[in-house]
Amino acid sequence: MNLFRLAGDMTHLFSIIVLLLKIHATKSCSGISLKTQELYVIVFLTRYLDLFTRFVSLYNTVMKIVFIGTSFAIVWYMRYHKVVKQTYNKDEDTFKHYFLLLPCFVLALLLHNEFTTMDVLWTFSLYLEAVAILPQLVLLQQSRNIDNLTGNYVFFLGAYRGLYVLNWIYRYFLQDHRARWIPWISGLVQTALYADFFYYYILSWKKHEKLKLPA
Amino acid sequence: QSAQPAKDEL
Repeated sequence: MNLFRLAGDMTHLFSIIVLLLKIHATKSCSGISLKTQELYVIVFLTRYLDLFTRFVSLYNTVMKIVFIGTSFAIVWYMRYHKVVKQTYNKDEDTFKHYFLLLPCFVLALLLHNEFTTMDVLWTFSLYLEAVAILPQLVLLQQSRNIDNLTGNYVFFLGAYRGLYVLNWIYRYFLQDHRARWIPWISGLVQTALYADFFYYYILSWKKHEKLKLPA
Repeated sequence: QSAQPAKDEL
C-alpha cells in the first residue's frame, strides 16, 4: 500500500459518501444517473468475486464490502425509496448502458491475464468501470443546472482513478516493477473520460460560477 | 509467463 493508493481509495469512498449524503439529505436523486450506479454494482460484484475466497488484508476486505454495500444502497434508494424514486428523471438518463456490457465482456474474453472465470470477470470489471461514468456525464451535459453535491461527486469519482494512476507509476518505478497493462490502460481511459468535466469543474470553481457542461 | 502480479488493489 502506498499513499497514492490510500488517497485514491479514500477519495473513492468520499465520492460515494457525498452521493449518499445528497440522496439521503435532500431525498432527491435529480441529476444522478441510475444507469451509472447500476453499472457500478456490476463492476464491484464482478471485481470482488474473491471476497470470500482470497484474504488480502482486513482493509481490503472491509473496503470491498463497503463498496458493494453502498453501491447497492444507492441503486435501492433510486429504484425503490418512495420519495427518492419520484425524483429520478429517466427521460434524461438516456444512455444505452446495456450496450457497454457486451463489448466489455467480449474484450475481456479476448484480452485478459488468465483464461479463468475469476480473471475474465475481474478484467471485465476493469473495462466496464472505465466507461461506467458515461451515462452520468451524458446526463450532466443535458441537465440545465448541476447541483454542487452532484458536481463534487463526479469530481471525486474521477479524481480517485487519477490517484490510482499515480499509484501505478509509484509501484512500477519504486516497488515491484511489474507491468499491469490491463488496469493501467483501463484506468487511463477512465481518467481521460473525465478530462473535459475536470476542465469545466475547475473553471467554474475558479470563477465562482455554477458548473455548466457544454452540450 | 511468470504469474501475474497479485490482485491486491480495489
